[in-house]
Amino acid sequence: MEEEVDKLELMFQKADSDLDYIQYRLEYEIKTNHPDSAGEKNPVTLLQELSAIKSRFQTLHERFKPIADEQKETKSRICATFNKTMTVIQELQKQTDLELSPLTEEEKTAVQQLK
Amino acid sequence: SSDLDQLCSHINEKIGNIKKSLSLRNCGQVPNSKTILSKIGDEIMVINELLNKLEIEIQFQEQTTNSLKELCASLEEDYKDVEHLK
Amino acid sequence: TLKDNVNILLDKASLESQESIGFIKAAKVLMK
Repeated sequence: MEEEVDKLELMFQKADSDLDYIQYRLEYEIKTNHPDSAGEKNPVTLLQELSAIKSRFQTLHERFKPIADEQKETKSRICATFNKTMTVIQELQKQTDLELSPLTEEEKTAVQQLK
Repeated sequence: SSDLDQLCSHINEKIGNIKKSLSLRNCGQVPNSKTILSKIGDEIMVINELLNKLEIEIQFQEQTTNSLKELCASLEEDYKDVEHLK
Repeated sequence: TLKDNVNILLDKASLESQESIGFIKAAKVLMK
């Protein structure tokens, strides 16, 4: 059984290196037929650059998503803490009969913004 | 079986790349191939520029996230103070 | 296309940034 597995492994390795060699020969031929010239890249280079920008976009996309989620979570925590703080301040206000000055326009806008 | 799946996708990916290269092999015979290639080259440059902008935007987002966290921490301190006052 | 996707994500990121800047400003006003 083991011998069979080794044989199979060798076959896969050979197939892998054959595929690499075919790829190499094709790219070599295309580069030879289409040498880079001023301002124009050969198709193989373009293909490589294309896959590079695809993977770069994928990386940035994966980097962006957790940041957006974390911001959303932090903002809701800020709003919740604001609300709690305002509630306690209003209780203190009642207890001390201290009249706080009403919210200014700027503060009212800010409250709307937070909501 | 997952190893075999991985091996299979590995080999398929290489075959896919070879097919792409094969389709490019005769692109010289496509009329206007030079124009098409140079357009593709230009488009790749434009997308790279956009990705540069996106990267800067994401870095800014990371800084903004830190500011929000600092704000949140300071606000929670304020809340503790008010609770203490009460 | 890839270019469209990059533009969509770029727009989304800059929108989020503007929202966050406004949020931080408002919070600082109320914290004064």
